[in-house]
Amino acid sequence: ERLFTGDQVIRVDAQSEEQIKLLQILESEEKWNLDFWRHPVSTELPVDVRVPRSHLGALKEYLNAHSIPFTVMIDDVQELLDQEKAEMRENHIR
Amino acid sequence: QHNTRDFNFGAYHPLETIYSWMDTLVDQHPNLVTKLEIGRSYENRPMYVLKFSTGGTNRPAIWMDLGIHSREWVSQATGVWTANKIATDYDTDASLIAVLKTMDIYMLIVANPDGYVFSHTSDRMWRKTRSPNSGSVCVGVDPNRNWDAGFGGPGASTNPCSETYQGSSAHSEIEVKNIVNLIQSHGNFKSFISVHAYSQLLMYPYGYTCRSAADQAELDSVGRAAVQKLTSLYGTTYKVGNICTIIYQASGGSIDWSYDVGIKYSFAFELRDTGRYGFILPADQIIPTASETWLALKHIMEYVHDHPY
Repeated sequence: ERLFTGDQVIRVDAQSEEQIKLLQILESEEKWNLDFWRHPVSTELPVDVRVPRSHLGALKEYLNAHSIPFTVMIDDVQELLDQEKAEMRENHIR
Repeated sequence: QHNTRDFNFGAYHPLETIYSWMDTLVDQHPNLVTKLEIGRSYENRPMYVLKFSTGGTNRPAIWMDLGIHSREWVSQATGVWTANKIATDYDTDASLIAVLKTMDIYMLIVANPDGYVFSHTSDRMWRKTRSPNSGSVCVGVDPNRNWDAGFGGPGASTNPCSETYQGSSAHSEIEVKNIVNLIQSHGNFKSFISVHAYSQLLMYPYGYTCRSAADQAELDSVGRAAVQKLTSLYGTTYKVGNICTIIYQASGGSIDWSYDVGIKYSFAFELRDTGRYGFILPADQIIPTASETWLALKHIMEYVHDHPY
């Protein structure tokens, strides 16, 4: 089973069209292995992206370097999935 | 689950539990609900539609599919709750009685069963189908880029490894083809609603082009009224608009196809997001999500019923 230990989901609030374009460049770069949950399309909608642990540092550097504001929406994806699984197990037993 | 009252609607369930619950629902409401197999998935799982009907033949109908993107678990869970709501409220809800007096409702609760099972067993983040792609190690097609509506245009990928891979040709995915066959052979659907998660949007065509649909003004007004009702329950805010304007240009989507084949009242929902969990919405939010969504769905159904065409 695939694990997501240490993966984070970052919420990015792009402030300008230029920042949206920078995010779209990221989207097209496969080597980053990013999973966009909400795509960069306009400054009116947030962008959510699941980032593998191995690329977290680089992504945050990129965002900081371009002064693109972001927050961490999910600190550790696997932690949430473990909780979800435990809940399902409990429900199944019940 | 011998009685739908024993079923926990506020929990996520594996496919077999949902399928077995469908049988219970049918057993408890034999005069209203039937279960139809509309075909099989790539991995040979049955695709079941719940049909709500009070009789008649080939009545005008409303289509609803949920969970075409398998990882969007709150959508399948909302489907289970909604199907139960229709069955249990049918005796008491005057507007539902009116709708079902002349129309049928078809609900495909798990539109992508292979993906759903895979998201439970192997990869919680799985979105696509599970069909292999020749010449690639990557598996699956985005079933919401595979419809014959601007297929292959902007906003879909030709890369089999992409999460938005369009597939080799329109309707190449058996899961999509099964729905297309049912809709076309029926020929009398008046509304087509696809339910996704998450970003709190109610959308109408088009996605493959940014030009307005002929019925844009009416669809926009129906959508806004539906969302007003949704918001009235918990204050959840939605945006309303056509896919291209409100999210992004995306070709090969289901509601563009349904609209172009003449089903005017075509809508797509993106259900609730607390801004904290995305696709991993905690199970305790299933019932609030489904409850607020129901208000919008009911508004659309009532409108469709009141505006025959």
